[in-house]
Amino acid sequence: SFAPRYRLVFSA
Amino acid sequence: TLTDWLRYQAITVWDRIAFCRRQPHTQVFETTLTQNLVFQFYQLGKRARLGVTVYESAHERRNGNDLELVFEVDNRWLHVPCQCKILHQHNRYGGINHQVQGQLQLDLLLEYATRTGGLPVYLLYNHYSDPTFNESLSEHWKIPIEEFGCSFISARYLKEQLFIDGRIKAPSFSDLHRPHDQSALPFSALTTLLTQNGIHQFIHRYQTNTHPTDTPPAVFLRNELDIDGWD
Repeated sequence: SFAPRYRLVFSA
Repeated sequence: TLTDWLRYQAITVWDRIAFCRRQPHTQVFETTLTQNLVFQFYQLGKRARLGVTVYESAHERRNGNDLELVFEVDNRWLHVPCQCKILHQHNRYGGINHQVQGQLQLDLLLEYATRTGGLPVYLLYNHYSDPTFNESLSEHWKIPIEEFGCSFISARYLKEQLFIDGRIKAPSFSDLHRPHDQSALPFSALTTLLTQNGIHQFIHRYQTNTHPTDTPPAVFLRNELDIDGWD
């Protein structure tokens, strides 16, 4: 299954 | 600003691929571009103190390079799970047909997005050398063509484009970047849409621009954000 390795968080 | 940074990253990708295409023995891989993007994003958070944070999965088995973008606006969080594909030299996104254990990677992304309430997208790494096409695209968007070095498109829309006469055919740059409602958006549109219109408007606009029948993604509060398993 799809399993992201990186999570990039943008806070506006 | 974050928008400036997104523009700069897109231009860098465009030029990087162009550089490699000119040299017979120089190659660039989408994993390299993704790793650079992750590091540059981390560096941006560290040095420029914009509101950006990088998390890495704590699960050792996750040794791919797939991304999940998360946007926070007014304490609302939107997940954007993302697969990255480079435009190959023969002007097709050959990797879009990629299968994992007999299943389309694209379907696995869609399943994940349905399960987690995200908005599934493909992040495209591009360089294209048709001056006539590029000029019309650039004029339509009123941005330099190099800002299309990174662009993004709805994975659900892409799925529909993948089948021609029942057979899978990888789309080309011009297939996915025609100036119409369901086309790919330049990377920098991620923040201009978010900051100018807010998260619900972003989703609405995104869906109008890409695929009107997308399942509406969930919007989370901060305390609902799943942080287990992330460093």
